[in-house]
Amino acid sequence: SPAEEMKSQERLFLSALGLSERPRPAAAARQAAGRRVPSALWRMFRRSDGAEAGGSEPCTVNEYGVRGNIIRFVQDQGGSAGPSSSCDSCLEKQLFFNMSVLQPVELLSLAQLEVTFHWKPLRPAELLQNQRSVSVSLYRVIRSTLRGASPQANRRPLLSQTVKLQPGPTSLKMDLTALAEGWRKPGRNYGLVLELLAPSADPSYSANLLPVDPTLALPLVRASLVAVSLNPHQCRSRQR
Amino acid sequence: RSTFHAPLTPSSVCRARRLYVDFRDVGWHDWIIAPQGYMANYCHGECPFPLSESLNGTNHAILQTLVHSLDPVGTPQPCCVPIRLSPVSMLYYDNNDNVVLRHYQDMVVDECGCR
Repeated sequence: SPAEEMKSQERLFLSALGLSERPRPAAAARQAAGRRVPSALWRMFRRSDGAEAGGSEPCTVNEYGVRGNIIRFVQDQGGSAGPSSSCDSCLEKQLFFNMSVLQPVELLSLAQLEVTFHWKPLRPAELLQNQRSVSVSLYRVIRSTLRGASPQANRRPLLSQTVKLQPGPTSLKMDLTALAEGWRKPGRNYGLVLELLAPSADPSYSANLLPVDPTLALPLVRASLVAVSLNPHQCRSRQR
Repeated sequence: RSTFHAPLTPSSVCRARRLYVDFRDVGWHDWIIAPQGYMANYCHGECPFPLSESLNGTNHAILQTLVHSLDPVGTPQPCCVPIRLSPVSMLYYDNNDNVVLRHYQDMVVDECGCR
């Protein structure tokens, strides 16, 4: 019947889009829940419109300098930040990015982690006088913590650096392409752990790690993974 | 042999026609974030003998129109098909709530030809 024909055609098109089925019709609900399109992605979308008209190389993502025709902002599914199990003055945040959303045919060109910290606002004078900062550590989780070993034994450090507290949000970026490639294999993705350590005994210090306004339900730490991949079947050379 | 060619009005000759695909019409507006639709166009029209240069015919198409003019029943006219297409980018949510920007080749018909 025409309706079945239409469904069949739709399946073909969705398959070309990299979707096994029609996504849930919940865009409005997502937007209402604060799930907005990242501004960087909007910019890229608008720029790509112009680039298409100008006939530039279509399967290169100029913003990241890599080959690709698919850019995903992969959601962090690691829950919200909480007290660390390893130290009293630390906050811990688990990060988990489901990389199985990439189709096997896709070649991963880039996986860039972006973490944004939303600090409690500080008075400028206080900020200048004390030059407050926190130590940020990022660990790769190599085994499931359910197997009995201590959480620390299952971690491998990836990054350790000091981040200054400032009135606005602070961002940290890191290339995790090789690691994220490994996460595509079944059973190999245990995610990451981000630990924030206040290097001061000042009791008021840890208070600065709190969100700007709890009623805004903003997490202290927001993380996303930008994954750029190339589907070679959908990006043919211009010189074919 | 004499052949008869019905006069063709410009509108019936092979060329790109305007087609706007509105994602609301196909029920995809609730998961495609942008664009809401795009000018996809399509090719339609005849490829008559003699094939003029404006119809972007291949040598094969020129010969096919010649044979068609001699044997209209046994040999069809060449097809009016897209010969230049351009890409479109789409922004959408996948089923894992990830926002995806994807670049698709060959989505817009820019030019048609007889092939």
